[in-house]
Amino acid sequence: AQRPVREGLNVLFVVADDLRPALGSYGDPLVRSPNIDQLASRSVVFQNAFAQQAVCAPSRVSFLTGRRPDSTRLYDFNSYWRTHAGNYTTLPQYFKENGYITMSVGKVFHPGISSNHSDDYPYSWSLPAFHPSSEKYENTKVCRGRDGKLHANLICPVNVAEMPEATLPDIQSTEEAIRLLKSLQRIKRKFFLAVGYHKPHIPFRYPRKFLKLYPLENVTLAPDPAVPKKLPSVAYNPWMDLRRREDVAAFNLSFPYGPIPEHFQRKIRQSYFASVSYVDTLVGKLLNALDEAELSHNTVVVFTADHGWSLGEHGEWAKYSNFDVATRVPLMFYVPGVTTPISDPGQKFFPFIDPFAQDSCSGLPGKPKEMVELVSLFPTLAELVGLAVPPVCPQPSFHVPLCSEGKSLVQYFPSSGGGQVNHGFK
Amino acid sequence: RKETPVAFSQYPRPGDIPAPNSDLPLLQDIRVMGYSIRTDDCRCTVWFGFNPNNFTVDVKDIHGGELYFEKSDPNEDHNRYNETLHGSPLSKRCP
Repeated sequence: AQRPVREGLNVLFVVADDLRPALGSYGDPLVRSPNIDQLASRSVVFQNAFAQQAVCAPSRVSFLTGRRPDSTRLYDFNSYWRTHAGNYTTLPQYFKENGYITMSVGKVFHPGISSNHSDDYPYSWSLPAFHPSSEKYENTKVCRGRDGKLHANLICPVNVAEMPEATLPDIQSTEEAIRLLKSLQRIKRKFFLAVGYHKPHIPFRYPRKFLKLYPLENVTLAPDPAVPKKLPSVAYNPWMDLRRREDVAAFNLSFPYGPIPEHFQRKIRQSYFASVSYVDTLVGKLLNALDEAELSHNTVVVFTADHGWSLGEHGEWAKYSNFDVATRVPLMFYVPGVTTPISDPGQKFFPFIDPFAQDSCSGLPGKPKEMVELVSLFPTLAELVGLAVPPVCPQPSFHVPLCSEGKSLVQYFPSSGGGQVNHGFK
Repeated sequence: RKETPVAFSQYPRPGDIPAPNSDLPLLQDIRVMGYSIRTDDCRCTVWFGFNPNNFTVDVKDIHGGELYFEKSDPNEDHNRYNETLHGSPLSKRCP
């Protein structure tokens, strides 16, 4: 069969932080995510996609280099693969070396040592990475408590106008990405624009209005909130990052298994879902801007996350484990002319949807359910836009600059010719 | 090329018992690495001894195992790893 490749397409790569597939398009009955669902309705959606390690820096370095953690030798946050493992070509670097202008907005690489304090610029990016100025307040005392004072809480719905700089990091990243899209419309160069959202990573600092989507009485506990009897202790993660937040620390929970009170478990889940809807709204604005810039007809859109997040299942919270809830991620590819019919410039595919006005779609029967891995992003994107697919890595591959330990997922896409994915939902 | 699609994940630990650095052990503190293979039927994880100085695992040094079957236990609450020991037929259902 002819492979569904369209040469010269741009790439808009969107990655959320700590987002499990708690989305309408993945069958979640509660979460409102109409904009990501709309993207899903025009995409190939992988129902069983998994990260290679459920923590930010190792996962991101893995999928951005196309190598597993044993090849990047990054399991924590404290080394840079080019000097610690091998001088590997990254996904954006590969596009840059093939004539693309490559840009990073927000959290794409994990910042710090693991990306050489530069987001791997200039290797990976044509321009220095953009980081929102309000990011520095993320872990400061900006959450209004019941005592009227400011705290560094886990649960932190806010009035944005009262925040330092009167904004939030993901709002700033969206504004910058939209500004770049408008510029790209003018300069007419092939681009690879990566936009990394900070949410739903903790703290749950998000516009308070999103709480209204999730009345607490509608929020259930995890179906299995107890630590399983036969779970080996080595498999358990004690979710220290939650314990350190002021509102959680106040419970004086026993370590390591002491459960969080049920009413607070509900509040954590409520704020996680509200953060997802907040991200969905920003993704909707970003995709609407892609439409407005008349770039939807020639831009691949990828949406994924670095890993998932436990929401009380197995008595656990956060990531840091091998449970499916921590490793499974959303993964979808919109490829104009492949997952939608070939269209003209200016055709609108992604009108903004207000989550307060419209429910999510739920479930996508008939979508690819094969086990796939984020390490396959690199060869998949290369193939989709007609670049040479990096060869499969030999073992070991520390001396090989360009290769991939994943494999292209294009085999799961509809064959070329403008065929539309059969989504089976309204 | 006809292999079953699988997904691999891994996670490091400083030791067998949950400790304050179990979530995010520094490289020099990693002593165990849990490797998972996920198929559409099951997830199997084996926690091996790990040497952070030479990045190697000791496959004979097993610190724990997990085996969950997707159809009967989609939430991964019933670990059946130990039932696979001694040649139980369960082991034939998953790698």
